[in-house]
Amino acid sequence: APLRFTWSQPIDWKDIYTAKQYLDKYYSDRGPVRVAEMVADDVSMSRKIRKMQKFYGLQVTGKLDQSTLAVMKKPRCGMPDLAN
Amino acid sequence: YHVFPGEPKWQKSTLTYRITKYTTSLSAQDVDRAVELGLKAWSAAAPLNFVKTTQGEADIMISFESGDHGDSYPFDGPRGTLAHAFAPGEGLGGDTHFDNAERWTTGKNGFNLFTVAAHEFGHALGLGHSSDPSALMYPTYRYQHPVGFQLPQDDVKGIQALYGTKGTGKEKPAGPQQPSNNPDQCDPNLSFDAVTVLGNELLLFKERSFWRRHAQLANIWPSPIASSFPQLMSNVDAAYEVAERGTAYFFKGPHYWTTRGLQTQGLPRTIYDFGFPRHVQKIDAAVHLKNSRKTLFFVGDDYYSYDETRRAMEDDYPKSIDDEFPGVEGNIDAAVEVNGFIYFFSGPKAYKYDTEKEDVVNIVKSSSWIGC
Repeated sequence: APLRFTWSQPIDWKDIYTAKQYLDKYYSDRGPVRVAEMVADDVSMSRKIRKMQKFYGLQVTGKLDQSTLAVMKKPRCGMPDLAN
Repeated sequence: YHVFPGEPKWQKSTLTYRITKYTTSLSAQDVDRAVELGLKAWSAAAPLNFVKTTQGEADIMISFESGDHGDSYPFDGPRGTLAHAFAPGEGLGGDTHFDNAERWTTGKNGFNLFTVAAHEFGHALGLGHSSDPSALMYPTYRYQHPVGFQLPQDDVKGIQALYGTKGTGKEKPAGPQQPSNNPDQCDPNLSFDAVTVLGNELLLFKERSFWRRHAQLANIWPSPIASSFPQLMSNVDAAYEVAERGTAYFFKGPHYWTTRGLQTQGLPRTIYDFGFPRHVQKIDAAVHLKNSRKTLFFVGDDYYSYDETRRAMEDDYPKSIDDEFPGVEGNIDAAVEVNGFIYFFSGPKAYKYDTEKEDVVNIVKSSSWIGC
């Protein structure tokens, strides 16, 4: 099923997938999300985007935009940003 | 900066580390150097020492891994995730993994191993990610030059919130600190961390310094421990010598070093070699009794007896110190046998114990042992 993602500009679906993986890995309150849960939690994805945008000092919109994606694509440490 | 929930941190200042798997993209020497500098970045800002081991379990186990490597945080090939590390604790705690699929470098052409290692060791010491873009603990990679590297202020505040500042140490009460590195030679309240005979000298340890005293009390002054025992650095818990073996043992936290004279023999080992129960995390004092060939270890209110001939802890121990050594008051900081008497150091007092009379026969100031 297409991911009913709220985004502010046309975003390549591969980037959307990258964003999902990134947010599940670094902003999940629990362990890695199984694929089956992916479609049902758009609301929580928007919440995770807000957390990430706040952490990196980006404009907090809860929507996936190019500047948020740019940060997601940077090489980084594998530890979550939420100190959980 | 952020710490982890529950603020996990190491309860000791000397940590061991071991590199169990190297990468194919750098020489082992380059990896060793980058790791050493990565750890030094933190020990420069907080009272921490790191000792490299090459066998057995170390506090911080370091390895280069690929893909799914068994810790439920699989790596993802080139770029993306570069490395991860676990917060302080037993087992996986402190362990640090680097993605072997990355192009590791000692320079800028690829991912600089020192830069990533220094960041990961921040996690291994108890720091989470910082949201300060200038911090080393910021999540995304930003090249740092290893030579002349200065830990950013945000990271300094974080590591000192966990382990205190260098030299005074958080665990020490914030009392008046000695103006110089050397303890006040004739402070009437002077106490010792450890005392041992070594050859024809007597060594008395205090924080970062130690005194070497010959039989006659010629003029005596403190020297930095680091100058003769670089591995020990400071705050030796206990020490003793088995003269007939020409071997001495120095204890710090759950580790001990063996020396011949001032020459350290090999890497630190754990005190559990002596047969201590796991709940014992450090020794307060140790004294070797020449005639019986037994070594007494003092831990809190109890003491253990170790048979140097059998190399085994004696049965029916620990026993209560009060029961066996009446008259010695307070916690025992240090102990040494001289001319058949056992001298117990407790705070500013030194108790002379006569094993035949089974009683204390004299009490002097600890500082009198260094000529005060």
